[in-house]
Amino acid sequence: GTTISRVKLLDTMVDTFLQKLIAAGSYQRFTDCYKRFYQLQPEMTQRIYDKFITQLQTSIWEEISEIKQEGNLEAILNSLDKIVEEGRDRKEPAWRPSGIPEADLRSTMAPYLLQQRDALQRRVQKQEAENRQLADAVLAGRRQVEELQLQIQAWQQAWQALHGEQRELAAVLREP
Amino acid sequence: MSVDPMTYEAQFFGFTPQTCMLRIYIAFQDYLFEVMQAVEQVILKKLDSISDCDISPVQIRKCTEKFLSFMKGRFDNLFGKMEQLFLQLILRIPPNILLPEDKSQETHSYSEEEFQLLQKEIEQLQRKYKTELCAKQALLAELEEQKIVQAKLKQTLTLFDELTNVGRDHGISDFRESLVSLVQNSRKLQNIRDNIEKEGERLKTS
Amino acid sequence: FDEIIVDIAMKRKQYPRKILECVIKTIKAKQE
Repeated sequence: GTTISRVKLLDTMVDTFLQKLIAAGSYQRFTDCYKRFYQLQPEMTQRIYDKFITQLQTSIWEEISEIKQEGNLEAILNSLDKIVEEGRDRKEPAWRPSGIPEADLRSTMAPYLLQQRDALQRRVQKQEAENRQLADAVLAGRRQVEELQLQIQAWQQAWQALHGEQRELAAVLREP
Repeated sequence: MSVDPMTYEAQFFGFTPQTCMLRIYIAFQDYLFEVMQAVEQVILKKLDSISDCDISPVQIRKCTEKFLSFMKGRFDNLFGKMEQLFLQLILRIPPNILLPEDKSQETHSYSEEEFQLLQKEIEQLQRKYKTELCAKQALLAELEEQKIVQAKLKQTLTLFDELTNVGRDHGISDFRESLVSLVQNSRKLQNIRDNIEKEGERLKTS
Repeated sequence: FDEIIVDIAMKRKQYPRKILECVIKTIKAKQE
């Protein structure tokens, strides 16, 4: 149930490894191998064995600490814990690189292209709406120009119509 | 047995878990050898200080090898087990886990066709957008032009209005009627003049 | 073999983002 952090798991495993290794290399076995020296110097043998065990443990834990330091392993493992925790609800196997970079890259780029497409769609729609308004304005303007032209035409005709009267008046005035 | 290169783990850790374990194995093994060597040195030194001791260095070496070979056997066995656990429980990305940098893979994976379709769609939209922009320019240009034309037309209309106003200022509300009445009045005046001239003639002759 | 694995893995980690940055730059430049 409770998830143990990877760092703690690592320490536990190394600790277990060491305990079992030391259990295997027991004092009994040590004295069996160095029997004659043991018979000659039992206290010394005990001290050497103790030192052997202590030194082995110290060296191995120093190595583990060094590896943790060097690769910033603790932080990396903690971040992996976090990633796993966040993804714990997911049951089915997650995606893995297909080995075909183009294929994998497509999915990486697709969200951005989709974004670009949506943004472009919005821009086009906005521009179309704006152009519809402009087109209405242009049509209204054309109508107004037509209107003005008709008005001017009417005036022009009215004034041109005066031309007849003008001629008649001139004729009347010119008559001897 | 196919080797699992654990590439996905290497993507996360920056090293392959197997290399990491190899590095730990070699380091641990070196320490075991070093400590054994130190043990042997201490024993030999001790024996040196003991007079008439019949244990030879070769014998001590044999003891060391015996103890070490046993320890090495146990070491490899135990390390093998630890390595398995490391590779299963610590230096491994669980199969259901996706690394953050691959988040985008979580959604829909795109086939070549779909991707090209999407790119085509984008190109079409870009063309459409350009067209709309050109249309906008054209519409704005025409609106500008209309403004100028309308101003000129209004100017002309104003001219006509001013003409009409001039007439109105001088009591002529409708030029045409005025001209017609002018023509009529002129005709009347001419008729009157003609009559007067005729009357004059008649008076002269009588 | 190990180096190849790490090399490929690093490319898989970094290149998509780098390529994406270029793609986004291109998209922005096109829009401008």
